[in-house]
Amino acid sequence: LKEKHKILHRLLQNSSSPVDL
Amino acid sequence: PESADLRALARHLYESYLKYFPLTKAKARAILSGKTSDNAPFVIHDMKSLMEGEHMINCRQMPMQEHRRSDVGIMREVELRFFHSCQSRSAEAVSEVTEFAKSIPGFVNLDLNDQVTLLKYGVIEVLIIMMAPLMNKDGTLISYGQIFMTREFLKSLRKPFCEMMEPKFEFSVKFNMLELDDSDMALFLAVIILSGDRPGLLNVKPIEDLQETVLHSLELQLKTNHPDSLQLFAKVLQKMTDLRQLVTDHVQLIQLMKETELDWCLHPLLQEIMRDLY
Repeated sequence: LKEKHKILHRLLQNSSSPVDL
Repeated sequence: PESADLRALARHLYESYLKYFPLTKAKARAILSGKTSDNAPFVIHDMKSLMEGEHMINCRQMPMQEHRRSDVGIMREVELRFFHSCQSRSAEAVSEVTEFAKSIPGFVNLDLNDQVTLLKYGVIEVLIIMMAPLMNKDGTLISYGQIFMTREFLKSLRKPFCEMMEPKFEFSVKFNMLELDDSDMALFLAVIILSGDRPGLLNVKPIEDLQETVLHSLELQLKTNHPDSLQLFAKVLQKMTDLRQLVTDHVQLIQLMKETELDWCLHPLLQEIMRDLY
């Protein structure tokens, strides 16, 4: 599932503040 | 869990909520009722005021196209630009909700695929709930409370844009009657995110366990915070059924727009979330 949701996956793995999209 | 633990959980989630969500219900209600020292919001009530207020919405990324210079063409473009800016803001909000989800104790220890599933299915529900405090029966705050856009104006847009917000207003007016505050909202959002019945979850038990603890915390919080509001806990939970229908209808509308609007391109993050959703 995470392969189809690369951005969500990146947001989840990002360890700091909300990602700039 | 002991009530002290449940209260600590409520405090923790409220602090995360304040950290990640820039416009709280308290601030939104102050703006809507005029009880703030900040400037009153700019009101968008027609195409002229939308064009005047566009710079505040930061939706000028799309260049004006040469082949459409008629009044009707310009209005179509203004509408499209506005909805593109709504998408950008929604994508930012998804990022904020993700950070909030990660702050729920135990969430990041769940299977990563399940974290993706919980967000995919929960995030639009959360965004709709978070829209409610920004709305009253006459319109909604946007752009972090800098703008008030009237409900009548949104209804006056061409199809299918005009159909986008009206169901959210109907829901929000009823939801706001429950009079939850920001600390209640924080717990309710966590309950929504931790729904163990989302399609495709691999390991439901730890999600349900987490949700149960947050539900206990929400129940205690509502009893303490709203001692005179009978059955408030049950009434809040009932809203979750309405939310699922709202999301299903919303996604169908977005799919329709993708098919009928040539200039419509969906933000990649929103595409990910809505693909194969319901």
